[in-house]
Amino acid sequence: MLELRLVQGSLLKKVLEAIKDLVNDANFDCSATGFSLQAMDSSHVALVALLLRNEGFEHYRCDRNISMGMNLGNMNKMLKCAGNDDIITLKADDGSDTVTFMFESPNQDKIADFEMKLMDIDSEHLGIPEAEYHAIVRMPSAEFARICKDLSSIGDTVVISVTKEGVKFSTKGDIGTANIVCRQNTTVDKPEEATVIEMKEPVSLTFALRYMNSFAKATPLSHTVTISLSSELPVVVEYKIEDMGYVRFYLAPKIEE
Amino acid sequence: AENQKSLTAYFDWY
Repeated sequence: MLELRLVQGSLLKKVLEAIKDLVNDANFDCSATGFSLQAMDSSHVALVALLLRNEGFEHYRCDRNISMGMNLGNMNKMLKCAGNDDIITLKADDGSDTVTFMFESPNQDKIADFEMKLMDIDSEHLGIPEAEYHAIVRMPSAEFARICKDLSSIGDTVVISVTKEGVKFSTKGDIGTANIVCRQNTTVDKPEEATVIEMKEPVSLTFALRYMNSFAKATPLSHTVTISLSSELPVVVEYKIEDMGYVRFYLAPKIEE
Repeated sequence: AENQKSLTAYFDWY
């Protein structure tokens, strides 16, 4: 028996909006500690890892570990039918091949349930070791989204370079080049508006902007984004979900030409 | 693209 009641149902709606274009089908893994997902895009270049911890749910019952295969496009269709203020409850019986999404309006005057068929998906996970990163940049998520969008009108790839001067996002294309430098800035009114750069050593890596723009669809989940870079590792672009967990995107770099 | 690395070059399946 599985029953997860999320008062802030809009969170789940935002999670689906963030990941549905990157991954078509995925297993949601449910255990006593939380609701999670790990899935790669079809070309094995990018990976999304989601964690929603049990304590973030108003009611969390998961009697045994289960893995529920879902088509994210179909799941998104169902979640779009929930209002932004609705409470969302996920329910599944042991051995069932369906999951039920229940939507309750805040004043309880409308209750809807949508039952979705589950699917069998080969469960393949990647082991992601804990790593030390050369540089970690924390910045406003809207700023990062803006930069990726702006650069993608000029070029297809972004070079992200961290030096003691700041973090530089560069691209080049047929019409020209663009460089955007963000310096550390902690003298802001609100902590979420700060740009904080922790650098152990300079690092410069090239990534496909198409994926970065896809990751930026998670912007509504968090005011800030954390970008962790190391020359030997895929970049990690993390959106923390307040009091609950995170959505992390991993992206393999392009090889410098 | 040929110069795009795969995640599986960095992480192992389990």
